[in-house]
Amino acid sequence: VQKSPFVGCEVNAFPPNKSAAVPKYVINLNLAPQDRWTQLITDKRDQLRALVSDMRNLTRGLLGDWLFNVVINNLDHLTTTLPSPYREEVEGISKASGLLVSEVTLYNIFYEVFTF
Amino acid sequence: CTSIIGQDANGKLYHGRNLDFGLFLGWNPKEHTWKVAELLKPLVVQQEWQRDGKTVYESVNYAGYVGVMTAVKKDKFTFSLDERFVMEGGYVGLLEWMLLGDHKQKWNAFITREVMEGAETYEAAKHMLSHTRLLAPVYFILGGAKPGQGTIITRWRDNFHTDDLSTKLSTSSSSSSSAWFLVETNYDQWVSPPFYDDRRTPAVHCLRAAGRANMSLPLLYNVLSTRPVLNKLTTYTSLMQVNSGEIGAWLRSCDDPCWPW
Repeated sequence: VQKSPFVGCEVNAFPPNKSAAVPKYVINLNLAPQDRWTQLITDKRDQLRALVSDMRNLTRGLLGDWLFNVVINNLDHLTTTLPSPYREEVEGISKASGLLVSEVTLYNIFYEVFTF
Repeated sequence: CTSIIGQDANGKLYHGRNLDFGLFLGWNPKEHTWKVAELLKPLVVQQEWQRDGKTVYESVNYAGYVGVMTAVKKDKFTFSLDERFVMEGGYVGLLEWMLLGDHKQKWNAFITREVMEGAETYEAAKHMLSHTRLLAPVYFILGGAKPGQGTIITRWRDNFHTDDLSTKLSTSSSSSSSAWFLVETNYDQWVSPPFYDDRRTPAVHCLRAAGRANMSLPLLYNVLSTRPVLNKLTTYTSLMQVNSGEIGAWLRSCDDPCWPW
């Protein structure tokens, strides 16, 4: 790590490498919420499972066992309190990924609560 | 995160952002990377949200996240979201939701979806983002389709404490005006960023050095590639132009020497 993080303006980074472009998917809002994410999540199943597994461990480390257990034990109930169509979407992602509903909910709340 | 809205001499608006995530979440001392940031990269996708066969909006998402962090609604507005670090953070809102049954607050994931799917104008989007009670504090960076339409909405959790709505781009075409761009990282506009995480100063410096005459998507990409605006937490860079509806996203890596955040 260099001592001073800013050493000058980048002027030649554009255009980005084409291989760095991200893939594109269609999310059809006419489909039932449970089915909207099936194609995308099927394609990204393994990567999503790897991340959520890591997040579980990190969350336990950050919150400590007691608070982690309070949160994780309530995540199933938390999912039932999510408004439609998000609850159904979370359930659809769970089904397509093979992750527990509580784990998909944990993934979705991570950005909300990370500010602590 | 770093979000930038720029306005060229003709009043055309450009919006770019770096999404940085994973601070303190597993540093890999061998690879010099953050574990969560690296695990997120393969999940970055561009999503075209359609209804009745027509595009409603396009976004850049992490697969499996049902909310929206980066998006464009063609000819209407562009949007990005940056985290805001305050003591009463999202964990308080979550505990209120879970333990007290307070379900009247909106998750950012849900309000952003509602804005992208429901708001038909820049003003409507701005109103929704400004006056909805939130589960977590956040910065909403919103650009419109007309000259001068750009704002950083600094949100607390309650719906009556919204700051900085006055931060707008100038409608003047004067190149000397500093109001031809907005830069938001993860700190309030009215205070200096901390010395240990100052991405705002380099971004502002590079924008001013390039000048308004050169405002364009390539300039935004170059600024967002400048260290430490680009850092070890950066998962992707996205560029948007509202009138064309153009949006693109590219995975990022920051080779050493590179700041960890």
